[in-house]
Amino acid sequence: ARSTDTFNYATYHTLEEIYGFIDLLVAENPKFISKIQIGNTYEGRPIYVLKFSTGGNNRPAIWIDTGIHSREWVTQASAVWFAKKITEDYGQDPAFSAILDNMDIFLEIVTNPDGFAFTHSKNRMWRKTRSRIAGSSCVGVDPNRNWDAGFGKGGSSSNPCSETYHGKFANSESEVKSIVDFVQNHGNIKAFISIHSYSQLLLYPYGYKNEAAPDEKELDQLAKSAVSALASLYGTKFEYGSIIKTIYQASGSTVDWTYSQGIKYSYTFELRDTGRYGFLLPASQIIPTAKETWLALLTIMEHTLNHPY
Amino acid sequence: NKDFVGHQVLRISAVDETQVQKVKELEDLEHLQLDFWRGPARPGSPIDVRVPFASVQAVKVFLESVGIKYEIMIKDVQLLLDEEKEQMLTSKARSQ
Repeated sequence: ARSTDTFNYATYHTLEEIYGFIDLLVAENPKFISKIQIGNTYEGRPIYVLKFSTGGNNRPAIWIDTGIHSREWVTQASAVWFAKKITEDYGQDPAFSAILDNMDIFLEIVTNPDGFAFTHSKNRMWRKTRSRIAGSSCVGVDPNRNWDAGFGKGGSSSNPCSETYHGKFANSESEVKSIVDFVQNHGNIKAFISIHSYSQLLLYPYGYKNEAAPDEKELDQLAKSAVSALASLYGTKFEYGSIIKTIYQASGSTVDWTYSQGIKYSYTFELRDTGRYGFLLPASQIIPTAKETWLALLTIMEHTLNHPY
Repeated sequence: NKDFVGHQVLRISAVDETQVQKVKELEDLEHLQLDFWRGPARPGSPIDVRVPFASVQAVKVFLESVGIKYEIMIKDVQLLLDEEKEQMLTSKARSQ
């Protein structure tokens, strides 16, 4: 595409096309958007985060990531749409402009580049990273079981061939460690939203233990508001609740770690499929999925802005 | 690109904890090469599993033998992948 206005948001793109989109968007908005490389993947690909900022220094921030499980293509595609939406709405939508006038937004569109490239080239169903594991013929670690929160407990596997293999140690995956380092160096992230698909859920900690999170009441209330905002567009129904109560025990997960870092508004989304496509959601549903999800994200972002801590 | 011809995705409905456990037992049988898209969680919550062609018959026989209901959510994964690839190529050609 020659510009982000002519970029096709209603189709799935390769890693190269998404990285090309990122460069276009930054070039079109040099004062507002910057591209930060937070690290490299196991296979040496750069890991990029987009920073949306209207000024200030180390402002309170909101983090959104997609595609940590590489086959969940509707998530990376939705994030491409979010990125463009941010540039269109800032200065136009008063509620959203208030957020960006006071906070920064960090958006990591392709959180697992090696896995994503592999879904395009070799195996569309690939979920994990592509790291090689000494002593095993199997490849990859589940990057949503590799975080230092309940690491290695029930709800993850020690079998390298399992789709939920947690890795040899917490943060063994550079795709995870890069975010850990970024979050700890930044130190002022107030909301952390990690987006997966599918099964239409909005989840908050904990995943590795039954105990209720200290902020459970507020997290539950906010989740309820967010899923009703989402449903207001097309009626897509989401369930919400803690990870362990809503689906199953999952240890070493992203938002359990971010919550343990004091980031109160830590959420995981599971986006559509409302029907029978699973991870193979038709491209025609990308924009509707992105639009309804954006309403839920706005709800969480506004709450974060209005409830400083 | 890995070939998924004949792979099916079954949507399993486990009605109680016993049935959820039965499905979990399937998860441990590595030779079946099952890929759980939605893992066994709680009774009443759909379980979606991609089953390679070579395992389809065995999995269906097992589910029927223990009275666990299922339906075929995706009859042939490769067909959907081909459609997805076709759509990407078409949209790329159109934009060029």
